[in-house]
Amino acid sequence: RKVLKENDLLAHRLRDRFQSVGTRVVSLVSSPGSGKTTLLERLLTDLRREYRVAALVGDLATENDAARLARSGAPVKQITTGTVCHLDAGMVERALEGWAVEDLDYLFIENVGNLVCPSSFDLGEDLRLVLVSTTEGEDKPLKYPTIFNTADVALITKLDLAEAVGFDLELLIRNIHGVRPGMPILQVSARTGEGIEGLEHLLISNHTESK
Amino acid sequence: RKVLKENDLLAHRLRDRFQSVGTRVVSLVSSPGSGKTTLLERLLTDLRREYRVAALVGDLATENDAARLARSGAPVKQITTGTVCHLDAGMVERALEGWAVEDLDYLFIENVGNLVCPSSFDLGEDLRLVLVSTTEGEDKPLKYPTIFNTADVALITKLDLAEAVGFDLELLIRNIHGVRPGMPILQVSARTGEGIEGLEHLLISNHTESK
Ligand SMILES: Nc1nc2c(ncn2[C@@H]2O[C@H](COP(=O)(O)OP(=O)(O)OP(=O)(O)O)[C@@H](O)[C@H]2O)c(=O)[nH]1
Ligand SMILES: Nc1nc2c(ncn2[C@@H]2O[C@H](COP(=O)(O)OP(=O)(O)OP(=O)(O)O)[C@@H](O)[C@H]2O)c(=O)[nH]1
Ligand SMILES: [Mg+2]
Ligand SMILES: [Mg+2]
Repeated sequence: RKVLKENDLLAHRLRDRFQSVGTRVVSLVSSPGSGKTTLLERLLTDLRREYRVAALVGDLATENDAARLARSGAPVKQITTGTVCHLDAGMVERALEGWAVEDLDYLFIENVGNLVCPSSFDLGEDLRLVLVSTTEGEDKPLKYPTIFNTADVALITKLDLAEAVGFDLELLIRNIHGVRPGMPILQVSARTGEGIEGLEHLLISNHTESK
Repeated sequence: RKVLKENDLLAHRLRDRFQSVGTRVVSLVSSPGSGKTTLLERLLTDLRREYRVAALVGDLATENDAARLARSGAPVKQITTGTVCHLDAGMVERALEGWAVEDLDYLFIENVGNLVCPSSFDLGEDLRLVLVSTTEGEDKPLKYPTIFNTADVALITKLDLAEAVGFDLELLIRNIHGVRPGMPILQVSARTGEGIEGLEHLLISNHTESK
């Protein structure tokens, strides 16, 4: 469709722009409530000790998530989508007006909570993380395959709840690899901090220090 | 838009058809993994002792949910939507071909897991339940208001996990009523059975025995 084609062209232009100034752009997608904002609160707080970081966050309504992320001290902008169920490259481009992206080492983009629609819209990011919490059921990758096919790394979140819910880690990993063989998978808890260092290492190591 | 207008016309026709034969149609919407299928497994098993019940379930891929629901012994059909992020009245009408709806007391419809898109598509149901689990965060009604505005009853699910996650029941109730003043709210656990009797009573009492 024409809308997707236009979005792709714009996303490619954004990606070129980000790469030309060496800014690493990481987006997060998931079901509503999988833990995107809670995880980003920790990542922004930790990474800004050594790097210049900022975040965009998309939601239908409220500035709640932006307010939570702003507590880290990093620059944050809320993108309010109204009834649109995903972010697109145009929204990202408009939100970045007035920001000197070249002054950033990392730009994080939290997408609208939705396991379907965001998969069709490239935002110009280098890395797309798909989050699945231990509380949603191990079948999600099989039932919502497209979002796993358009992401680069899967994060299993809320690891601290695994025992309480009877979560089957092996099953979820098998299901992720059933849809996306070889997909890198990290396990984290934004509550206890488990696995966060490994994730931060992944984000930093993939980023050439060319800046 | 023309698509929504057409869907509304078809939904009205379906609703007239259901009401003329006295079949009670109940739909369930929520985020992916809030517990729609787990709850329906109990409802179908319990209700079919005295009533004739059936279910339709929508997903992008797999027949997993239909297989789980079919274990109850009730007739179940899977609607596979491919990339479409919601069910619509046309899909429901096509799925019902070959079924004698007039022979049913209750028809349940589980929508695709999505807190955004399903809100715009009337399916001809009498009652729409929106599920929010204790593990998703109390802010969901504020951030996804439209789905709460198009549902009739809110169900707070996975009550058995409330303590483990530090769930704030009062806050979620306040947020639901902030978006939809007076919305009826039930609390359930499909694991322990807590609140299920109250829900079944609600479903039965609203249904005149005219059949
Ligand atoms: N136990 C536990 N709870 C968590 C963790 N991460 C997030 N939560 C809780 O999960 C709920 C949802 O977290 P959010 O970070 O708001 O989720 P989100 O993905 O940003 O949600 P949306 O923006 O609405 O899509 C909140 O109640 C959090 O406290 C975790 O690692 N462990
Ligand atoms: N502890 C607890 N877990 C539950 C409860 N209800 C569902 N679950 C778990 O939550 C996960 C998701 O449940 P499902 O019933 O598949 O959720 P769903 O809403 O049908 O998911 P989709 O069809 O993918 O949108 C599974 O791991 C269930 O075992 C409950 O009352 N308590
Ligand atoms: Mg969030
Ligand atoms: Mg289900």
